[in-house]
Amino acid sequence: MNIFRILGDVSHLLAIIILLLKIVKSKSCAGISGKSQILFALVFTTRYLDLFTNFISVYNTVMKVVFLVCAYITVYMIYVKFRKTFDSENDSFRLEFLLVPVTGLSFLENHSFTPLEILWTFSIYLESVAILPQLFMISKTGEAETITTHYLFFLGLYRALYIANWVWRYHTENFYDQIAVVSGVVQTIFYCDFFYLYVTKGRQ
Amino acid sequence: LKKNSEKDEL
Repeated sequence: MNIFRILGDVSHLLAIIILLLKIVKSKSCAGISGKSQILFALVFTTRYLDLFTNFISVYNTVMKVVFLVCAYITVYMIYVKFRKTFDSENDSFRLEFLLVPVTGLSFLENHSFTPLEILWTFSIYLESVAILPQLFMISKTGEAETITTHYLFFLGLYRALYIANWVWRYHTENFYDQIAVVSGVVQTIFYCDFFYLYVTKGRQ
Repeated sequence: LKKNSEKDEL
């Protein structure tokens, strides 16, 4: 495991914890897209089914369980505990526009046509677009709390570090996964506009 | 090229 990969995972974990703490401490999920969080919970669920079939390392298992648990707690906070503070009016992105193409593509373009592999591919494609409802919500309302922008920053940083991780692995291990890399690059592009605003507005 | 059958990434 290389430094980019570790820092990427830490950044990902940090993003998830920042969001969860923000909701719990402020007792509010205003400005947060519940739809994006449902998609992330779906991403982790479909990707980490190999928890039951394949043991990789203690680190791998623990991180997967933590991501899964945090994702479901976040969804619970938004739709049950602090439902009254949830801005469903502005969380109006149509999920079928993402789910239908992503499902279709995962059946068409995968490493092997087996249930687990198709679900893994589905999770990779879905993760690349899962943040869109959140970005859509911010552009619709034209505002985001500082803490929400920190969440997005660490999520974007995680993606950028994973690309560095793949470049590293390609050169050192001759490792390359086209589905993960192409989706990862697409996903990172979605954060570029946000990164630009985060840096320029942060300076003001 | 090595394949990603291990899926060690998160």
